[in-house]
Amino acid sequence: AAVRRRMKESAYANDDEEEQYSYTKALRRTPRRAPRQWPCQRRTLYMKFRDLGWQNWIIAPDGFKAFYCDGECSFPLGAHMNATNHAIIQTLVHLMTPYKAPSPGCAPTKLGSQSVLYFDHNYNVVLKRFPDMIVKSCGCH
Amino acid sequence: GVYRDNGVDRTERTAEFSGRDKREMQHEILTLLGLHHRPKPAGHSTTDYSAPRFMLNLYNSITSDGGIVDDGNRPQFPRNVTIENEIEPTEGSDVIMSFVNHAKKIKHLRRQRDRTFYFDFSEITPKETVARAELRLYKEKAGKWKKHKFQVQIYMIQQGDNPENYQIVTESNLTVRANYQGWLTFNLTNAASHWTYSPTTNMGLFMKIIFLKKNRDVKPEKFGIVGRKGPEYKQPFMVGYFRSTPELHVRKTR
Repeated sequence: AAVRRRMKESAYANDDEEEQYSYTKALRRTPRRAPRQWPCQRRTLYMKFRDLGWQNWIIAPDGFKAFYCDGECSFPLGAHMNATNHAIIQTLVHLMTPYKAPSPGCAPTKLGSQSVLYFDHNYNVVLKRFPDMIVKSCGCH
Repeated sequence: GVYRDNGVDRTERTAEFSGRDKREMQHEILTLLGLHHRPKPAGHSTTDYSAPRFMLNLYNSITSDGGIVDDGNRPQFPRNVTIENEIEPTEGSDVIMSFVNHAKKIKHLRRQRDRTFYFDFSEITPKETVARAELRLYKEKAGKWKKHKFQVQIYMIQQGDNPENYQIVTESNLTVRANYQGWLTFNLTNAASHWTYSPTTNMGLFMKIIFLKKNRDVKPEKFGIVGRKGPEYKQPFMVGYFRSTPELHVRKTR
């Protein structure tokens, strides 16, 4: 199968689409890291309004970087992003009584707002600021 | 779809929503935005009409000013953003809203559509405080009278003694020369507050234009006020600047 694939790839070496295809395919074969193997960090999630078919009522922006927090908060917490003192205590308690106290979680530590310009049902246009919409930083709590 | 960083240099699609998932996801995002359902405005283009144009200018000014995504320390929209060299619209507001004139839909206003205005405040709840509201009318140069002064008077229409009677109460006025060209801005904060707290009292607005030298009324079109027959980007509209109370941001249990 590998030989067949190499032959196919060399035959379509100049074809961008095919190159893209084989690249993606190769990536899929690469074993992925098991989930939550990385330390707590802020990760990008782009929310595109056009993908939702909302472009007829949301005038601006086209989309926004929503972000989210993901990752592990394991002991020692020094290596993790923005670990709070509470998280350190929580970890110790969790280590002592793992079934009673949960381990600290990776969550937003700072949030920002997002303004959206949209039409309502009456053709009025609304410019609204939504507080606490954007994750600015993550940390272990 | 759901896209993830592939750990190298690209984003790849890892999952695709079914129709039901899409609807649920849309509902989640609408809830996040504080909306009950998805608005469906048909046929209005951002660039054609005066109100969306104004709002887009305002939005762009705010974004270029760095106010679009803040760090949580900035309490509201930035102040002192000037649009079209004449207004300072943001006033520390949480919500800024433009209103389209619906006079043609109101029975008692329909006859004099170029003199009357109706702005639908039914979506505004009493929890929102009106920081400021203004009516914006576009005026072309008048064909005659040149530098003579005129007073543009805006009245709030109120219910009279019986259901068929109406009375008008002065709301705002502006003295303008006949050869002036551009947007006229009238302060309607009082009317907007009134309509917010008591929506049933909203019976619209009435406009009079008085030739001050002769103390007589003239027609808006002769004075150059752009009415319903004028271009879309010069149509009158109202802008409201609202401050929300903190309770509004608390999500309700579904």
